[in-house]
Amino acid sequence: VIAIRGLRRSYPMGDAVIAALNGVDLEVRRGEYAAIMGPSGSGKSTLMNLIGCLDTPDGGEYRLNGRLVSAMKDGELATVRNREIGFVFQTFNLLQSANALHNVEMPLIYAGVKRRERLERARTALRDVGLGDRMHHRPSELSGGQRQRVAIARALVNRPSLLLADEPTGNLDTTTAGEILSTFDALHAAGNTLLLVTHDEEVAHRARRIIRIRDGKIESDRANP
Amino acid sequence: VIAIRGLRRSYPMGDAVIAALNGVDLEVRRGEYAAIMGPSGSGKSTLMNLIGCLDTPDGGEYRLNGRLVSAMKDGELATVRNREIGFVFQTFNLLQSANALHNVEMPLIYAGVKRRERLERARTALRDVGLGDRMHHRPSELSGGQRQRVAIARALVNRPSLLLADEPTGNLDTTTAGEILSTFDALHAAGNTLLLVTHDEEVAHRARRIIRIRDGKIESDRANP
Ligand SMILES: Nc1ncnc2c1ncn2[C@@H]1O[C@H](COP(=O)(O)OP(=O)(O)OP(=O)(O)O)[C@@H](O)[C@H]1O
Ligand SMILES: Nc1ncnc2c1ncn2[C@@H]1O[C@H](COP(=O)(O)OP(=O)(O)OP(=O)(O)O)[C@@H](O)[C@H]1O
Ligand SMILES: [Mg+2]
Ligand SMILES: [Mg+2]
Repeated sequence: VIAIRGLRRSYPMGDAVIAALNGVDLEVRRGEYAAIMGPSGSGKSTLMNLIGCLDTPDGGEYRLNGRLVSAMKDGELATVRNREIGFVFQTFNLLQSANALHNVEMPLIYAGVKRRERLERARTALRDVGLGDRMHHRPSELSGGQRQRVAIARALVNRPSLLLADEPTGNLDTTTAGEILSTFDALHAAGNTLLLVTHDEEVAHRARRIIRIRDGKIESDRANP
Repeated sequence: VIAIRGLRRSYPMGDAVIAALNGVDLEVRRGEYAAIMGPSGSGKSTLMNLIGCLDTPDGGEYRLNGRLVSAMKDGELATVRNREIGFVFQTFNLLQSANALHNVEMPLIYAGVKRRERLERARTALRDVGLGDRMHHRPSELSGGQRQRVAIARALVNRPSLLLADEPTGNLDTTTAGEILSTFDALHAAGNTLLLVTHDEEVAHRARRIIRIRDGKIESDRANP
């Protein structure tokens, strides 16, 4: 479902250039569950943003479901992002002025789902991450781990075939993290594809494959165990 | 250094009231190194914000170095926060429009340190967290773990006698986290007091005492090991 070759992404800074991704080759098949690990600053979030069609590379090729992403027009990209991809951001990226329920509703509004159904699905998604009693809280009225869980619920509510989660358990205690990972297992068992960035070896070992990144390149890519 | 009795903090939400902290008793002596753990939403950040004088309780007493914090005027509180307390926020709270160096300089500007010395100290603090080559990046030009480290450098630059760190390693790989924890060990060895919120049992076991919170109350408080 994901075919990447020679992917590059650089940032000019003054007269230097930072090669955040320096030639990445990666293939992910439908239904796989992979974890991405690597040091802070090694390029994991940069790679996730490119895979999630939220950023464009400076070099290389990226095909999603066989279609060259660089050849897609904005409208098509937006539809792909909304219908097929669920993204949990490392910094959550919630709408501060809206409550949890409305934040989780947003992808469904974009997808044209009718009000009654989308409210029902958003409520269910929040209950599934343990926030049934926090639906009307805005992000500033939630704890760090609760905001993280709203971001997770929002990523799951549109039943994505590809889940991209950038450090989804970093602000969660072990028990709550375990519940989220069980939810991810169920999504995987339903035939969906999951790509998780994590610093936690225990979280990574729930995946079937571990990809390690260093200095903008893939250092190793192995089945787990 | 910290003496807390019956501390309470509630948030009215519609016609309900959320008791984020529901009667907390806590004593921390000078030079102690304690970890605070507990489920997501149990009141850890709320407690840290009260200890850091960033919020006021609805009930109970808090004495810092023997002085009743509720009796302090704004000016005195601000000076205490700047001179004695270093705070690493769970969501970093960096100034988006300023680069890393300027963000770390801020507490020194407030403390009236002269320009040449404060630039030198800010640079050193950033090098100490491995960001010597990222000083001129703004937060949006940094990875999640790099932003976390800028927040840590900013908390340490004024040589606080009390460090309050709310999940300081949540976005860091094991190696980088280990470097930060060694820096904390050195701060502790110099006679300072450290209070760390963490979800990571390995991080908690670097402390000498583990305090567990559940539903706004202290559930257990033991020496480690
Ligand atoms: N807009 C930008 N301008 C300049 N440099 C950038 C920018 N965005 C990211 N970088 C740099 O690119 C590198 C890769 O960043 P990225 O966010 O992908 O790292 P990461 O592996 O996700 O790290 P972490 O584990 O800390 O989240 C970092 O060294 C970062 O400083
Ligand atoms: N402004 C607010 N209004 C209403 N409720 C709030 C507000 N701020 C926090 N809360 C609630 O208070 C409780 C405690 O929040 P707190 O941020 O202290 O939790 P925490 O232990 O730090 O959790 P985490 O591990 O997820 O960071 C949470 O259930 C949260 O929903
Ligand atoms: Mg990242
Ligand atoms: Mg918290």
